[in-house]
Amino acid sequence: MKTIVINNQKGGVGKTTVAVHLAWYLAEADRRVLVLDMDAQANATDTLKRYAGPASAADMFKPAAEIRPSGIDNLTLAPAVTSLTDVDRSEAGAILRLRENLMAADEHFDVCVIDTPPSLGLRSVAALVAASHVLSPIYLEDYSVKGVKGLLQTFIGAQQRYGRPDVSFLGLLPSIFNTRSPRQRAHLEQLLRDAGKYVFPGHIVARDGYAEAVAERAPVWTLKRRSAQEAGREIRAVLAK
Amino acid sequence: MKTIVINNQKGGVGKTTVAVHLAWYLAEADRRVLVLDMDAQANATDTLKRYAGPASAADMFKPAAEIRPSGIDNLTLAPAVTSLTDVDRSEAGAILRLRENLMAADEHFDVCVIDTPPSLGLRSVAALVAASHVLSPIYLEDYSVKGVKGLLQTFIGAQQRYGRPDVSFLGLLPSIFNTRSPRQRAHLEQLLRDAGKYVFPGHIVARDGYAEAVAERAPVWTLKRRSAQEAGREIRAVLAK
Ligand SMILES: Nc1ncnc2c1ncn2[C@@H]1O[C@H](COP(=O)(O)OP(=O)(O)OP(=O)(O)O)[C@@H](O)[C@H]1O
Ligand SMILES: Nc1ncnc2c1ncn2[C@@H]1O[C@H](COP(=O)(O)OP(=O)(O)OP(=O)(O)O)[C@@H](O)[C@H]1O
Ligand SMILES: [Mg+2]
Ligand SMILES: [Mg+2]
Repeated sequence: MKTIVINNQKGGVGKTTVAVHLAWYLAEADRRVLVLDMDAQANATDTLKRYAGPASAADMFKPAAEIRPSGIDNLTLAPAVTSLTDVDRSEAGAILRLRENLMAADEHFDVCVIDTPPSLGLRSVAALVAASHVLSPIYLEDYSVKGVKGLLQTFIGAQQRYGRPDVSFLGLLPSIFNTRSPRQRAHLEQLLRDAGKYVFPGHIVARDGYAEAVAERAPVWTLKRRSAQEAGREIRAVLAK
Repeated sequence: MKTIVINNQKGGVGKTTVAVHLAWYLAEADRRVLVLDMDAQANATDTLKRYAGPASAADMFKPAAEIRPSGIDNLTLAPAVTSLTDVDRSEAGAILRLRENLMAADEHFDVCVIDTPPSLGLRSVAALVAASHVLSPIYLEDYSVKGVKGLLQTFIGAQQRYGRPDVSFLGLLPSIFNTRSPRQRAHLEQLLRDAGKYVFPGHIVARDGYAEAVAERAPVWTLKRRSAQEAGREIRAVLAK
């Protein structure tokens, strides 16, 4: 099973929007998909509620958690619960438990997508340690771009401390991109110069269709409006990579 | 000393942008302003770096922290440091220490503005307990609007548990508002119907000037461009309330 973690400590950069669309995309491509919503705000849980299975995201930190498919459209959600914030105060041993529980669920699922909260607590570290792939949406404004160095250091730090050099960093994915903004375009060019090998080959434009899609709880490519159809083609091209 | 906490667990709703503009606005109105950057991402620290005083935001959780003015333009910053994330794992006693330290600094400052991280850990709870006023920027899309109920419950919960019924909730401040979006306008109308008494009498429109201002490290009302001047008039009207 591949485990793709969507992670960025910066808030509001499009992590959940990317995570739910990735899950829908893979399920439509006939992969058996497990989604873990590690964010106590439960945004991904709100959008994917109808695929909820028996285990919650907090259960994943308990010894020998049993994760079974929901049986609905190849998609199973381990929903966020409010007790997730308590996980950040548990002892560091809980970090490896997530990885162990996911490895035990290997026969039931092809891919696991993990949505993380905008913080660097134990939950996010555990997700990075359990990951086979990491994707980091970024917003091309100052605050998010300045956080990139810290983001890469956190990722590399977790790899080294927990002996996971095999984790593949899929890249910094520019999202909610206003292509008419000279400052955002300049930030993208700066990133390509300074950290080119870490930048994802593609981006997701700021389009109304994305916010509408999560509100409708359906993939953006299923909405009728022209802006949504354009968004659908764009995000599928990105997810295909 | 008034202590105004800018708080919302949802990420990317404009907390830091509002916090730094509020600090500039009050300093220009000749208030002696202390800014605490409780977010380990250190966005407010990046913007207000030149006002940094001797104590860091993490020092504020230590017994008898000494906070002295920076002596620059009525503004003093207690900058974020990476060890802030450790504060969330300390024992609950640290929660009251922030309030005690702020009360001890009362003679040096008129107002304290606290920027919080997008999470509900000990740092955010401590800030809510130390507050005299709380302002919560919200983004008028589904994910942020759905989090409002939890946001209000957290605020009321902290007030009751720590005996602070006197804390005044300034309101839910719609920010990064795209006034041409029918969905965002409908969300605002829904909030006014369902939670009208909690909605701030004013909003901040999505304008390029704001992102430019924080990148330039200067208040939006000092930038030359027309969109920035409009933003300046708008945010000053909001801050005046
Ligand atoms: N490409 C896009 N175009 C327009 N709006 C978008 C796009 N992607 C996300 N959004 C909207 O922006 C807001 C932030 O996105 P989202 O909640 O996915 O970010 P996040 O990184 O998961 O936030 P948090 O840090 O709080 O978890 C949401 O309201 C979402 O609907
Ligand atoms: N009114 C506005 N119009 C346009 N852009 C804005 C506005 N307010 C904030 N922004 C931009 O949106 C992004 C998010 O804002 P900001 O970082 O202030 O939010 P935040 O709530 O503090 O985020 P976090 O949850 O990560 O702390 C920033 O890049 C900022 O420049
Ligand atoms: Mg999210
Ligand atoms: Mg912030």
